Amino acid sequence: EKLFHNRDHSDVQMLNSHQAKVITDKHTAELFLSRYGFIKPVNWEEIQFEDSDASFNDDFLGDLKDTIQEGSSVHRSRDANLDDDRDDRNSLTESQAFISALKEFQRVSGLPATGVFDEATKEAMNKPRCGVPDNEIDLDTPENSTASDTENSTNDTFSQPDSITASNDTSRNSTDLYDPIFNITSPSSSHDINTDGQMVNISVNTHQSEAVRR
Amino acid sequence: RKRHLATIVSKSRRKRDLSETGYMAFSKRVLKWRLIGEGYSSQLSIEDQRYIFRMAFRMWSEVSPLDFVEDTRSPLEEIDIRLGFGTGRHLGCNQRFDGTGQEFAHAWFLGDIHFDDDEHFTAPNAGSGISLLKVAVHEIGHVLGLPHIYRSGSIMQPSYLPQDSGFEMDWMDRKAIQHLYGGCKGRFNTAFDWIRKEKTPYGEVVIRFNTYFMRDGWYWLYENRNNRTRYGDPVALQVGWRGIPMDGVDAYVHVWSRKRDAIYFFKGAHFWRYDNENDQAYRQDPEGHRYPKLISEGFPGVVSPIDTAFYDRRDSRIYFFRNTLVYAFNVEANSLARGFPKNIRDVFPPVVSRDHPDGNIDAAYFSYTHNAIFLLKGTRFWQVVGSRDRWRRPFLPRNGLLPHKEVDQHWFDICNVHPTALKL
Repeated sequence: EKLFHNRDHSDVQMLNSHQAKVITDKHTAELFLSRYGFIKPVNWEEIQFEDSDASFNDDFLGDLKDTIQEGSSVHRSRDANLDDDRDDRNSLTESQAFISALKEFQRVSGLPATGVFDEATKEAMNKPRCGVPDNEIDLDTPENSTASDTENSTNDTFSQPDSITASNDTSRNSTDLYDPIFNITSPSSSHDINTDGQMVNISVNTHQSEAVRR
Repeated sequence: RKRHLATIVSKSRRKRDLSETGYMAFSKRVLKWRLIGEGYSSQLSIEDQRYIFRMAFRMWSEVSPLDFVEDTRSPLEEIDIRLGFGTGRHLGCNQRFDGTGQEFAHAWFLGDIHFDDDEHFTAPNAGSGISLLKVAVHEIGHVLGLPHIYRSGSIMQPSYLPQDSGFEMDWMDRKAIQHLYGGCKGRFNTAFDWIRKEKTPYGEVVIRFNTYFMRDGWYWLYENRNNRTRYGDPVALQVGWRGIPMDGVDAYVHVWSRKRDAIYFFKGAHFWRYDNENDQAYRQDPEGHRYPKLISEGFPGVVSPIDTAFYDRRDSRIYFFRNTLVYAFNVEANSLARGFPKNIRDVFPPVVSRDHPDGNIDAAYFSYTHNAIFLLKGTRFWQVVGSRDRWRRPFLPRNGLLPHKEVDQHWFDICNVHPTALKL
């Protein structure tokens, strides 16, 4: 139980002494890749239980994971003949598994997928991150997603004005993006879209919008 | 201990179901959360921690049909999402934290979220350390069923990216969570474009407008350009629209012609006139009229309460809707137009015979963005045939209603938040 002596907890801060293991070499990298699901441990699928009680799974598998991550991390097919060619096959599969896992990590981290444990990869591995494994990697990775312009493409479905000017709307306590600017004094509207009196002449201003803050 | 826990949990908590994506999702819409007493952080005050988590849950609520409520009283097994801080081996969790650096938090299927208190968590916009808000939003995303998404800009990226300013859910994250829980649906009291005149530094008069949706006592500003509501909405009505009924209105009407420019709100048997300059309802307008006024006084011949109303600049009439009747009010003559009230089908005939709202409209909304009139009812809307439609297809009836569409497929992410999260 931590004891608070100083009101600002400064004495407790001093107590925080342990640091996460920094990833510096291939072995710690392999541990990282195993821990976050880039390398599947031995017969992973075989030992998952069928029943739906996930917490039980996790408790049991959690312990097992620890041991597995420390031990061998080699893929095995269910009907491989385990005895006679275990050693040479293992060493070959092991480095292959490591390289392909490393490539996968590099790919999803936006790094060149070289399979080489270089400085950039080391730096990426040492970033603060979520402890949930990545084995449910979402295929929605940068290469096959045009997300950055999806929003605009969605805009295409609307007859959108070209641009917008933000203004300070203090009465709403926010500086917002606003919809098109009507310039009722400029007759040469480039966007005269109606004639039946229901609308006004709309000319569209070309200012760009400002970043929006909540 | 495990078996006991399993029996408790299985008995009292509704099982999660696998949505078609194969990811687990809650099957109820209001979820309880709690920051566990023995899991407080030693770095932030308890109030800060709870405020940040309330904000994090609200951010998910703003883009999904889920509501989150902090529950500090119910028995623990009734809490859907439990949050706590710890270092090393913590809170009975089987995954030890690794100290400062690398793993800063994790979340488990049953809704437990643990934060590594060896990390330097800071309040939003602190500019240093790891934003607790950002990490909380990420971990809650896991609990709600989202995996890691390696896409720049996604809140579900596994690595922490320092954020120089506030972060928000981008389009794809919104679609991901809505893929699990569906879009935000619901009835609106009214929808309108609020128009204001302002002077530019060059003395030029420009007109601005914003689109607003109102539902009960709160409202959203809708950014048509970005196909979403303003970040941080909904907001309580009394915050942004002073002087009108706080529990919502029936209609918003903007009478705008060469001679008139007046905005009215309607509720029950009364109406208010809104003062754009001072951004509040008039008590007494420049013509000396006191508000609220009876609708029967201001609009003789129109009965109340009304369902909704809108002003049609083409014929300078206000169309009031009530049940299956439409009252067209001639503003210049200050009287009902001849022949009204009429049945709504006669005034707004269906283009496809059986596809018609048949009265009891929620909102009649003229959108400057789409240059069209929309009649909203429930989760659907009908667009009124415009002049351009009739130019292309002359056979279309005047003021005909085109086949209905879904509101949430046209105006996105207009989502409720739990009332307790409204005042953040």
